[in-house]
Amino acid sequence: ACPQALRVPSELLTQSVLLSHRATCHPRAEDLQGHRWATFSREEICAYQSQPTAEMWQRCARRVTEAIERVVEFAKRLRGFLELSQHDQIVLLKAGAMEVVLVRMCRAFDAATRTVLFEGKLAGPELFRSLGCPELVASIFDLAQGLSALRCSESELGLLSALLLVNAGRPWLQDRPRVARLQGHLDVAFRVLLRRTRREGLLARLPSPGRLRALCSQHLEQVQAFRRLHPGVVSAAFPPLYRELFA
Amino acid sequence: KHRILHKLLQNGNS
Repeated sequence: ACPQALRVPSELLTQSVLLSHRATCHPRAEDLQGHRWATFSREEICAYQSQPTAEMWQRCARRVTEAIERVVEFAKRLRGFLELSQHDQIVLLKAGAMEVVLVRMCRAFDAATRTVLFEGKLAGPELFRSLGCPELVASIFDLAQGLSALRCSESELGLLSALLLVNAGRPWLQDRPRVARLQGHLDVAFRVLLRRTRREGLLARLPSPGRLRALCSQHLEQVQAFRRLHPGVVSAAFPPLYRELFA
Repeated sequence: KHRILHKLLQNGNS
């Protein structure tokens, strides 16, 4: 009784990844279509801009941490991920979770206004002025804009995210061949999907691994810079998971 | 060293 398409193993994997992606994304896919998010008003933007740097960093660290927690849940639901050693699960998440968060951002990016959903409303890069890292914010918005223009489906984003996590090239893996096998299945599923939907052109337009890695490094550098300027704040007030991954 | 990640990965519920 199952349609032909779903009986092919890579189609089954794609379906499974899509379900995991949908279950762990915020905003949910159904809220994306015809969204009615308001844009922050001038007064609201000024209020954010007037926040002390340490407070704004803490606020953003909390939002990033919530997103990371959803990515951890996504990973746990990926077929085969939990069968890896816990050592390797942690290596992959440490290296890839932030990349997935960054890619997921494009779902809630409004290209017309160059704004991203933040704390319930649409925010432009200027809202984050008090963070004191304009280049990082600009790079993140550039990435979101570029990805948004690709108009990726949820299936594409789910598989892209899975491939960012299940990356046998990450240093310190204990069982690299095992990760490579899982990566191979995901890679095939992605290519089959792209062929079926005539979206093979997408591959050449995706951000390079180097670009995502550079963006994550930029984030780490800014965390270090913030710690030098505001010693003790990260230890005292940032979410433990954020500290574990980035500090 | 990665106490929180360990905990999240071991935690059974969604």
